[in-house]
Amino acid sequence: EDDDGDLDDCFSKLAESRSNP
Amino acid sequence: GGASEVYTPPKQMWLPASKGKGLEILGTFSRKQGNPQMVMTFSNKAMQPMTGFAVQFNKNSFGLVPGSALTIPSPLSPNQSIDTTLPLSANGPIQRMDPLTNLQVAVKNCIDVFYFSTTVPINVLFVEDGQMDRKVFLATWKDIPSSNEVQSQISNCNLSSEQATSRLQRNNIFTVANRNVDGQDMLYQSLRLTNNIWVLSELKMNPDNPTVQLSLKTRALDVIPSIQKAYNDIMLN
Repeated sequence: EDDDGDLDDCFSKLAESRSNP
Repeated sequence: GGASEVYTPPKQMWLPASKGKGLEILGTFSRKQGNPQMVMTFSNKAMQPMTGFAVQFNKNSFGLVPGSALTIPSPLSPNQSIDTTLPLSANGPIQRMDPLTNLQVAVKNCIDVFYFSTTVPINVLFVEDGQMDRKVFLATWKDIPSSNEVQSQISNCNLSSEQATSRLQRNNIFTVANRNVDGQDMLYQSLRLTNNIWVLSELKMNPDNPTVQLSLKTRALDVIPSIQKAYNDIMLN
């Protein structure tokens, strides 16, 4: 479960870092 | 839908009767039951019956070979047309072609041997188990250098991100994760080719903008133009 949460967080960070402002 | 939902281009003229001594072949590629296949119409436009049909491929980039014998009723009578499907395997000899998806085909009958070449739409080589594990996706995305990332645009796309996800999945492009950032949908996707090349992608979709941003990441840059074309064909057809 923690691992899943970490992965969710990683994808959120990836998406935020790559979204156009 | 149902039987064949993968994007299948319209049949093209592969062998005009003028070059086939009366044999005409129209064809396209599709994917069914986990295998690529050639879907063809053979027409006899000569004045004599045709028998003894067989097909062979030259070595090609993805090792495609016929997965069975060609099934054409014998004889094929003058003025007769027959639809036939040839399952393909990707376990044959490999030789890099230019363009990468080029396929040289020889068809023989009792009259002669005829040669033509065509290009395989690469989406028929996307395998059914191309969904990458989420953890592996993140590691791979990070691992592949930005020099191996190619961006392009898909114009005039009126699909919602949900519609795009399901249409791409029917074509063995799998959404590993999706996020909405400031109203923009970001889809992270994976696909695997029959020769085990993985391609990772990011689609950026905005409900108010019909232009979709596609970023592809792969260690095999050669395949990128074909993959970009496949995305366009799938999303716009």
